[in-house]
Amino acid sequence: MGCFHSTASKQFPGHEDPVILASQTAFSVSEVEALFELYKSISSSVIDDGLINKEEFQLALFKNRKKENLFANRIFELFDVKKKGVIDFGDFVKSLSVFHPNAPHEDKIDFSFKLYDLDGTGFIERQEVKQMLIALLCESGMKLADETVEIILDKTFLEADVNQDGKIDKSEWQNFVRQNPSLLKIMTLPYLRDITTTFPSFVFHSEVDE
Amino acid sequence: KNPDSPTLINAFQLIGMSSCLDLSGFFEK
Repeated sequence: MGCFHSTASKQFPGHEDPVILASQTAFSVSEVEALFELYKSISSSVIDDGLINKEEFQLALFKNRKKENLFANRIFELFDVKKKGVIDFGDFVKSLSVFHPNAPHEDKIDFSFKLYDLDGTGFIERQEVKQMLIALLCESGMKLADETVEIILDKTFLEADVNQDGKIDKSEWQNFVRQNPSLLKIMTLPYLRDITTTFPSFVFHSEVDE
Repeated sequence: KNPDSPTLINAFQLIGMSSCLDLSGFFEK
């Protein structure tokens, strides 16, 4: 195991053993190694320091480093598990694992709750939902009157905010998602089933036979 | 009622339409 892992650890700060990462995630060891090929390419796209900064993250996602977006920023913050302003390989694999088709449903619910709880208070507040709606309208070029936005918010909070305290807590979110399973569609990436074929070069560096 | 009326859609269904919440860009070369 030694050579690949120790070399990668020197070049890639925060690099974790693929066998351990596989045991903690929905990925096999080969899939973790294939993800490392993707990670190497993203983390060297602007600054070759073995870490993914926000610019590299956005460049990989949108092919455009200048795009400033509320949702992209929030996803970066959630991938930055250790809150260092950069994403290391362990963060990358553990975060992407939530999007694996085989990842536990509860993990997807938790991640989506954190995603929409913009300020991390443990509640999705009406003001946050309005902010996200406005961001979506700006991004899509869709125009809705403020009155219509308020009607959508009223309807959403009537359904989701069961105790009607003006904010959605974790348990209310779990119930709401159960009633509206399509809300979790963004939490599954079918591509993650095929990463070993998307990044076949991992076999040249692989340390395991699977 | 118009079935396409946005008032029949909940806020999170609309928010989920954001292309910035789609991580498939990582895998598109």
